Amino acid sequence: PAEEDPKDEL
Amino acid sequence: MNIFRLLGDVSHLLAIIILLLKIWKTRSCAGISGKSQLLFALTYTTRYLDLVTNFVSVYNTFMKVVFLAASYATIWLIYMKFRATYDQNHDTFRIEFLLLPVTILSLVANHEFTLIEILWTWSIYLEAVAILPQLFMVSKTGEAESITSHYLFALGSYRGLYILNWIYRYYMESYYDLIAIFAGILQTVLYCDFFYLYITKVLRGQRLQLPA
Repeated sequence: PAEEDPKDEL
Repeated sequence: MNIFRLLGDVSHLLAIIILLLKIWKTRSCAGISGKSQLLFALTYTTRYLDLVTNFVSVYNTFMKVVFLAASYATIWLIYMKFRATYDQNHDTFRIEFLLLPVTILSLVANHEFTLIEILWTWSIYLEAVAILPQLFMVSKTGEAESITSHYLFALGSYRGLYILNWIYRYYMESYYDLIAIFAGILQTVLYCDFFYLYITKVLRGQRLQLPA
C-alpha cells in the first residue's frame, strides 16, 4: 500500500 | 496529475453539472434517486474533511468545493425546492444495506486506524456503491430520460478513467492504493450493463430501457 500518500486525488 | 485523472475529474464535474441543470431547467427531479444523491454528499463530506487542513493545489481545493456545493445543492433541489416531483415510490433502495457493510469494511480494511483515514476509507467504499439506488430506480421505472443516461454515462466513466490513472501512476510513479483501486473497479463494474445499453441504445437515439 502507498506510504504516507498526500491524498492528492479527488 | 495525468491526462486520465484530468479527464476523469472533468467527466465527474460534467456529470454533476448535467444533473444540476437537468433538475433546475426541467424544474423536476423525476427519475432521479434522492438516496444516491444523499450517499454522494456523504461521500464528499467524509472524503474532503481535509479541505481546510491539507492544501494540495488550487485545482484540488476548487474541485472539492464544487463537488461539495453541487451535491448539497442537488439534495436541496430534490428534497426541498422540487420535492413535489421527487418520485419517492420508485426510490426505494434500502441504503442501510449499503451503509452497514461499508462501515464494517472501512473499520476492518483500511491503511491506518485513525479517524481521518477511516472516514476516507468509508467514503471510498461508499462511493463505489452509491449509484445503486439510482440504477435500481431506473430498473424499477424501466427507463430513464436521455439526459439522466448522459449523467450516468459521465459519472460511470469518471471512475473508469481513474482506473487508467492508477495504472499510469503504478508504472510511472510506482504509486498505488489498493483500497481505491479495489473500490474503483467495483464502482465501474456496477455500470457495465448500463454502459452496454447506453452505447447500443441511447447513442442511436433510442430511449434507455432497462429490463425491469
